[in-house]
Amino acid sequence: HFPRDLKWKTTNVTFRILNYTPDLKKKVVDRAVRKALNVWSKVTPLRFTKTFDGTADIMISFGTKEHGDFNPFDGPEGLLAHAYPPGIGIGGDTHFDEDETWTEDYHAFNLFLVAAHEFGHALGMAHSSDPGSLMYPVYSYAKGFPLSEDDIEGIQSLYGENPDHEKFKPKPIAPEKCDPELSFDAITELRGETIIFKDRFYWRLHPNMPEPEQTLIKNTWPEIPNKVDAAYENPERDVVIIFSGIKMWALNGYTLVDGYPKYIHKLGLPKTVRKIDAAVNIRDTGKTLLFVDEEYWSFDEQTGTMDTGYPRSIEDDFPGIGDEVDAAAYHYGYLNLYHEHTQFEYSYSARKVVRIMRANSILNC
Amino acid sequence: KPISTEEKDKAVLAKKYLQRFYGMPAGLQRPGKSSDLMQQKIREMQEFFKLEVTGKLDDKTVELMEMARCGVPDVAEYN
Repeated sequence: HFPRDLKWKTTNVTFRILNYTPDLKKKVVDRAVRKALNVWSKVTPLRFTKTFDGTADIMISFGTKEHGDFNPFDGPEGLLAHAYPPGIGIGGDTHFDEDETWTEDYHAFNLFLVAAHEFGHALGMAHSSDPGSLMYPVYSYAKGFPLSEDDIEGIQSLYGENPDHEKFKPKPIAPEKCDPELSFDAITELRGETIIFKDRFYWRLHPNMPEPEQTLIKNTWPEIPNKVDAAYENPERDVVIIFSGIKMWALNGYTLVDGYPKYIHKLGLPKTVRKIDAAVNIRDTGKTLLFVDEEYWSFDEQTGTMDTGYPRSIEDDFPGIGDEVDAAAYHYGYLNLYHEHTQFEYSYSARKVVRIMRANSILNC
Repeated sequence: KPISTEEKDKAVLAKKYLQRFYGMPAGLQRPGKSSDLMQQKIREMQEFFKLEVTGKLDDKTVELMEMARCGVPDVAEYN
């Protein structure tokens, strides 16, 4: 919140759109603004009424550089928008930088998302340091309902809950890398870096970066679903395959490869398989292991076919790791298998577990 | 060693950023005070964004300063 917990004294808040961006059709702007206000009214008793003349609580406008409030914009990129906390006069007013390119999708800057963030300010919310929250000060694109638990807790402590109890699904808080109970969704190498997927985020470990970097998946790859089940790198083909449900995507570097998504059944898996838990390429053999429930399959990258004799039992072939795997990685003869908050270092040659660690030891915890 | 243009650009960017979002006062400070204050403001910013708190303009800090963002200050009294 802003100092002194500034808020509107009434639950009926008015808004007025003073001008429109030429980047979008007028009705698209109207819809984005209404949708952005609805984000907040879904979780509070606040109701928003549109006015067409006079002074509204929230006056919405598009402007460039110095635009009348001695708080200038800076041309393309950089500052996108700003809004004033509740109050008389300029309080609640929301300004968008017309030098930006406004869109209704993931290109450039999505007007709905920026407006929803700014209206948070117009209602009394300051910035959050949770990178998964709408009130995080840095722009990132994401689909779906944009509020996190942090946003909801913040707005409801000002205005209370929605008495109608409308159903919504808040975004979960960003995972903490040193949470002792942390588990992973998927791990892969990517040209010498390690990418660890967890919920809507991924951590990037680079040999030249001392600390892991956490980013929203949608921020880097808007086309990939928010939940990644498994991933592996085929260094020979210089691709990373990402699995989510029955579909898979391919990356070349950080760029999505055309022609994807494809169905995982193209690999030769039976139609009964609806999700791959973990995948890992064993460089020494050229085989990719695909872990599904309590079994695993072997895919020959050279021939592009499934090896015969599979699926085999995980528990039988990898004694000591249990019967399920969340994520897997292979380094220098060692297979690192992750299940819940535990990492098993499995020696491929000795055929046994040689070390057990916390899963997040890979994140310097 | 002379400061490279890139280093100068970074310093200018950081100064503007910290003045706008972290309430760093503009204008001249007495010798020594300016850089101390800047370090303190960089630390505030790194702490807010959960970066490694070094008080230095490392790559990740500069990268974050360059990202598109909201114009409302992250900390400090809103005027």
